[in-house]
Amino acid sequence: SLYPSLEDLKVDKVMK
Amino acid sequence: KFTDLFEKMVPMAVQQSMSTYNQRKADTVNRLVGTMREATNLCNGVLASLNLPAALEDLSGDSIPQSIADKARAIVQQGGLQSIEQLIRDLPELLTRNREILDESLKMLDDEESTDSELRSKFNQRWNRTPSGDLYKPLRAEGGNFRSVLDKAVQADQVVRERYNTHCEMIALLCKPEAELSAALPSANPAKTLQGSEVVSVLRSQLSKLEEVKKEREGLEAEIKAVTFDMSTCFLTALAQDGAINEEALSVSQLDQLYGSYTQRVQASLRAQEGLLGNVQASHQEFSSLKQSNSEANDREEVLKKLASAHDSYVEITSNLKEGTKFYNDLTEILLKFQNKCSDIVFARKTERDELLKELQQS
Repeated sequence: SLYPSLEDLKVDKVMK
Repeated sequence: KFTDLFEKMVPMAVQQSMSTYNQRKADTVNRLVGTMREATNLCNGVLASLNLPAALEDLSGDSIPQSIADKARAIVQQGGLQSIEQLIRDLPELLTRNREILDESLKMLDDEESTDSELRSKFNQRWNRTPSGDLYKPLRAEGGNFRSVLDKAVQADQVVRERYNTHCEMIALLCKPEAELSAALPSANPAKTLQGSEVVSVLRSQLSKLEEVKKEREGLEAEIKAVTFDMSTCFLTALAQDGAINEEALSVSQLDQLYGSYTQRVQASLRAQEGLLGNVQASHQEFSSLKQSNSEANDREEVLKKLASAHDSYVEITSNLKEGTKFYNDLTEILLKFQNKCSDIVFARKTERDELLKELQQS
């Protein structure tokens, strides 16, 4: 696909 | 009527394994669907370059070949040039909206950090809380990821614009009413002698088989996208039994079970296309050697080829623009969440700062 994937940006990193 | 709010809660290890599994699954689906689309684009490109099927329909040499008329109608029904021009016009605004949310979020962090540093320099070691800069590193790293993703999107926008500029003239011609389209087609003397010849019917049957191969891919794509499987039970069991989750092994074997047959069917579809295209190219050589090629026929053929590939580009540009619009809208939601995280932590830091300030002024 032309546009970057957002998959890994969707992962909500737990704020320590 | 009690519904357990914590029903979906899973241990952290399962949560992370699920998200990695989903990433692997998305990659698998994108690979399979992308491979088929690429093959279809290749097939359309080869046929367009051979002016097929138009050349078979164009034996009269003056009216618009059926396939070109169908392609023109398809584009007009999808909104023609105006619909892609509107989508292209909307892109910059979508981009700016995303950039503004990102910039505002990072500015909040910068502003709070500068106040924190000022107070640290004023109160020196009595300002004993963790420096904001250290606390904001992960958020700023995340912000950096968003920035690079946005930069890549800008490049993608540019590719789509260039594709549009290359083909908009021919697309515009396709969108014109039949009379104008027909007038724009250089006429050529009729190649009636070929009407009944054997090679024409051979080519027609090869082309219809190719259409079938392409048609099957639509169903295959839908099936692939419809596959769902809940991995959480599998991960929970593994965690319970072994105290740890070998996510890669579990995911890869499960994905293989789910998509292995589809991978084979996609490969078979590619092989079928390759064989058929080979036959088409051989038959086309025979067909064009029979056809008396002269300058008018060649001019006509060139325009027909351009019209056919203009249709294919229209389809591609439309899908690129839909993908781009979806990308920006999805990203906006993610960025709004990011903005909330930034404003939450800055709010907490401000509250903490005011309390510390009060203590220092009293003591």
